[in-house]
Amino acid sequence: LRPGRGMDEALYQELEEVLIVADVGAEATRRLLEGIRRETKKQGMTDAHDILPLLRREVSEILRPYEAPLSIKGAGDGPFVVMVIGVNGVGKTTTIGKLAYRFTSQGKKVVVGAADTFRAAAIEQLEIWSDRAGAHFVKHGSGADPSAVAFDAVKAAQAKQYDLVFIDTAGRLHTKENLMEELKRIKRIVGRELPHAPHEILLVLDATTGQNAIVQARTFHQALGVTGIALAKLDGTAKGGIIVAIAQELGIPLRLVGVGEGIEDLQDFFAEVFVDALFS
Amino acid sequence: TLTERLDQVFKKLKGRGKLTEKDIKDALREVRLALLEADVNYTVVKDFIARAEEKAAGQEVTKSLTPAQLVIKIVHQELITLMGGGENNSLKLSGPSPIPIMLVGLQGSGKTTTAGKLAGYLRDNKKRRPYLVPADPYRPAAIEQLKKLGESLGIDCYTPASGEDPLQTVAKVREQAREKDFDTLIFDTAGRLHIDEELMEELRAIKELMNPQEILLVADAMTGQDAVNVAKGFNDAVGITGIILTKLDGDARGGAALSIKAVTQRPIKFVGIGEKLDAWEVFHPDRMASRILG
Ligand SMILES: Nc1nc2c(ncn2[C@@H]2O[C@H](COP(=O)(O)OP(=O)(O)OP(=O)(O)O)[C@@H](O)[C@H]2O)c(=O)[nH]1
Ligand SMILES: Nc1nc2c(ncn2[C@@H]2O[C@H](COP(=O)(O)OP(=O)(O)OP(=O)(O)O)[C@@H](O)[C@H]2O)c(=O)[nH]1
Ligand SMILES: [Mg+2]
Ligand SMILES: [Mg+2]
Repeated sequence: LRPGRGMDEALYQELEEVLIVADVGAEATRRLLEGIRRETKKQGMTDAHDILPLLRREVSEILRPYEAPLSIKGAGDGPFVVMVIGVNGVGKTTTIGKLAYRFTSQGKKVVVGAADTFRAAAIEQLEIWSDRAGAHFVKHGSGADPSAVAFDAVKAAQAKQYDLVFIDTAGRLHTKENLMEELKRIKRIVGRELPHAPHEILLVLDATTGQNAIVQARTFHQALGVTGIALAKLDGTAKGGIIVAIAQELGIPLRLVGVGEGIEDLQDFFAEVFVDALFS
Repeated sequence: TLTERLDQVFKKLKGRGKLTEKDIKDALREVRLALLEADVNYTVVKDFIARAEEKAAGQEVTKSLTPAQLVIKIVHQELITLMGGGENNSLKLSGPSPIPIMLVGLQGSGKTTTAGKLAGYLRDNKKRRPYLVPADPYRPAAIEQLKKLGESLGIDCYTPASGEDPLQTVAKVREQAREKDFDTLIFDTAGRLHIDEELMEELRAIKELMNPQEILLVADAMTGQDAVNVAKGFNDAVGITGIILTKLDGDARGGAALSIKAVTQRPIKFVGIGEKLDAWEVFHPDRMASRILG
């Protein structure tokens, strides 16, 4: 985009490509560029050099209202309960390890509940993370009732006066009705034990996912009410542009980004940082 | 659906002789949109539409197909060809025993689960004696995960020593396989980013030592535009011989399949259609083409 270049169709083509290749999606891209066309006309802009800052601001303004780090203040004098959900392999278990560590490092007392009783070695995997984080680990045997584990994790936190509970659930495709029902049951049983719990229902999305992420967010939101999104694997080459459409359609708070496989590779979501990376 | 959208495009086209250039451009605009919504990569779509335009030029609108149906037929056929229609996508199992197969891919794509499924398939459908080999020393309980899958299948799984690295594993397993008479070795490697220089170097070193007959890229069907980068990264580093697409039991359209195929020019051999170890099928290009078009 050299200065002095005019605003021609080729320019809009290039912008379209940048947005689509970032997984913003064809429809959201179309709306964004339409908005840019109106704005440049309105402001009488003619230099192509002005268009990128305009577009970056446009995307940032869509995301910024939903920039909302995870705060654990809303639980009164009981533990703050976070239920972590999402489709298979997105990074739920690893994100819990990172989150548990973040809070134990702040001197908080954390319980981690192994409610993925289905997948091979899921409990073992989470236990290693929980130990690394210095959290108290609650598990049953493999094949046990996930709701029972979640219940016990909350009870343990109440008994020991712990600050936080993280409940890990098995990955599941949003298309599987019975598995979505299982999630609703976990939520119900936890809520029965501790009113207003789970205080956070955190949906983990994989930044490499394409347009299906919108369907995932929509479906999990309809089923359970998602209160926060964590976008994992942003350390790859995928830009995670699907959160633009998700923000526009569902308005779910954007909490966290995962930027690696280490226990400290977790950052708060910042619209400016995200937009910088999107257009880099 | 695409058919409905194309019917809209062609509403005004009643019984004309040929598809005009304008008709084709209008129709392919809808097809382009459908492919982008299906996560096919931007550049792959561009090339595809150009090719489809050539194929559609001057086609006769006949009584047996509406213009919309004709365009779909052309596009569908082109997609099937690109997805590997007519190509031999079987596993390469000829050669000196034991035959090593290496599974590679991004984090969480389904490699470990796929290793289990592949082992079961080789034993039950191909009457082979597979050996599961965990070569992921990084992910917590990764070895445990593969061992458990082996147990549920009744298939032997190698146990690395604590701290053993993948190269040592390759060397040790080679000896063991000969003694224990396994004819196929399935190496499950750690998930890694194609831009992680160190880990891609490890993968090259593993390949060098192992000399695998098959290097299968395990890719998630819901992958978006990034699929081309991943495919190129792994293919440039170690050379992919085949692709396995996982999580097709979801509702992702799976356009990544076309992107990966376009970049690697390698066959998609199998698909994962569930979490259970029998949720495994040979890949069907025609079914995939329909799914992507939506
Ligand atoms: N590069 C990178 N890898 C990640 C990140 N988060 C998780 N991973 C990796 O992704 C893979 C899957 O992570 P898990 O935590 O097991 O994912 P999960 O959602 O719990 O998976 P299931 O329980 O099987 O559904 C592991 O190899 C993790 O190390 C991230 O932010 N960056
Ligand atoms: N629904 C569905 N889930 C699958 C399929 N294949 C794998 N999974 C699930 O995807 C998640 C990740 O699978 P893994 O086998 O751990 O993936 P991986 O590639 O080995 O992960 P890393 O070793 O961390 O890179 C698990 O929850 C699996 O059960 C499939 O075809 N369908
Ligand atoms: Mg997990
Ligand atoms: Mg694995």
